[in-house]
Amino acid sequence: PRRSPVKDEL
Amino acid sequence: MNLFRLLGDLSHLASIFILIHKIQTTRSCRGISFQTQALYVTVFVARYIDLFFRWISLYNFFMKIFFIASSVYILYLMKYRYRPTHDPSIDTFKVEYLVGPAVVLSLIFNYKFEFTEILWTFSIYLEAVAILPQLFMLQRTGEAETITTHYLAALGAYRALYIPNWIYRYFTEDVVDPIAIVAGLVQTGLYLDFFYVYFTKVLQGQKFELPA
Repeated sequence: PRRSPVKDEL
Repeated sequence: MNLFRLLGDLSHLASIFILIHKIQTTRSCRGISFQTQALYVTVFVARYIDLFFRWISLYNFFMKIFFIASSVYILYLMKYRYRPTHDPSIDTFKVEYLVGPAVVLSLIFNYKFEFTEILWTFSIYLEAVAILPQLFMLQRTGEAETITTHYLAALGAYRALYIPNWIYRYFTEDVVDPIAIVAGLVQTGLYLDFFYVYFTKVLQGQKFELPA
């Protein structure tokens, strides 16, 4: 999986 | 957007409405930690600074505006409108013990050493522990108004629902956000004791009281 921040969350 | 995430966000919204409702109907902020509420304002402002440079969706935009505005409004209610009903002598948790480590940790463990990125990380770490002054106050007084416990339950449910949301996203979108997940697990863990009493007492119709 991509270890990317999910910045679309609140 | 998946169902867990949506229910989590709605639960978060509900918790804020419950809190405002409690303060306005009882005309009192008794039992509510001002420090925890002030920490939430800090969390939202630090994290949602991205309103200025990152567009995600209309939903995201309005939720962020709502969380900032409502948390500031709650501080106003506590600090001015219903100030005499707040007793600082039982709200004595040292918030610097939370803010300090959150600052240090965000400087060490972050995705990118950039100002807004560190602010985001700081807000994640701080949110994880922001409820502690409130739980500490509950522990000290040993009891709570039922409506206050509903507020805390909704807030805890919001965090708990984010966990299946991450699991779902791991499988469907192939994304993992270790910082958010670790902090989220810690945050949810802090509610376990509370949830135990909430389910065994409040939902059975009894008053929220901790054993002496």
